[in-house]
Amino acid sequence: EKKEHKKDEL
Amino acid sequence: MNIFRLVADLMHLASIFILLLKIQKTRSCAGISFKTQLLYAIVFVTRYLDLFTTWISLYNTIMKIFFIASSIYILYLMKYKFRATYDPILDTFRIEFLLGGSVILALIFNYDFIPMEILWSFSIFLESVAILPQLFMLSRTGEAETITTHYIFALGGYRALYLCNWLWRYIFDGHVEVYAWIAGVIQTALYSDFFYIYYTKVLHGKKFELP
Repeated sequence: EKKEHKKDEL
Repeated sequence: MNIFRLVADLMHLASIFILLLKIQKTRSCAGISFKTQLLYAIVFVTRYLDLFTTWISLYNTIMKIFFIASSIYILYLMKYKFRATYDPILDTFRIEFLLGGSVILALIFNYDFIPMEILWSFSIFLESVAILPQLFMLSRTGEAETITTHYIFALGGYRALYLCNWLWRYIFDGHVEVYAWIAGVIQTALYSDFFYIYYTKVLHGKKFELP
């Protein structure tokens, strides 16, 4: 769950 | 990328250009809170540390660099070039509480207890309240230049549209970003009074004045 967290926003 | 997110990012970009235009055209930063601008610079620098670690896209990279650079440039304009036009007497909101509260929240609510993730959470929480010194300044003066209200509107509208973007991403991708969601709702709620006055006065050609 933690590792899947993807920050692709601004 | 969906339409809400794209328009939101463009509004965010527009807000910065409006602010720069206001400062350059009036050759004054009167009515602008230095404290809010300082908080935004901190928000961008702490959130976009992943510029050094993760490649997402050219769009993402350019926007991040622009937000960091422009926020620091605005601080420079306010602190040096147009220093004489800034009135610290009106800008008295205590940002220590906003910074301290965001640090505490970030230490509790984060995706991993490592510096990068804690700083990312910190930036999300700090952004949600970063407008408070500006709104406080507005409430002290009771009125604002129209261009300044356009700036605040574009800045507030951006996060409101991000809420639509997150709803979209949840429905179509199952993507959930819980801390950003909560912070985004708070951030948008803080603008609600402003939005109301902006809509009833400024959009009807009247000057922004508090009732």
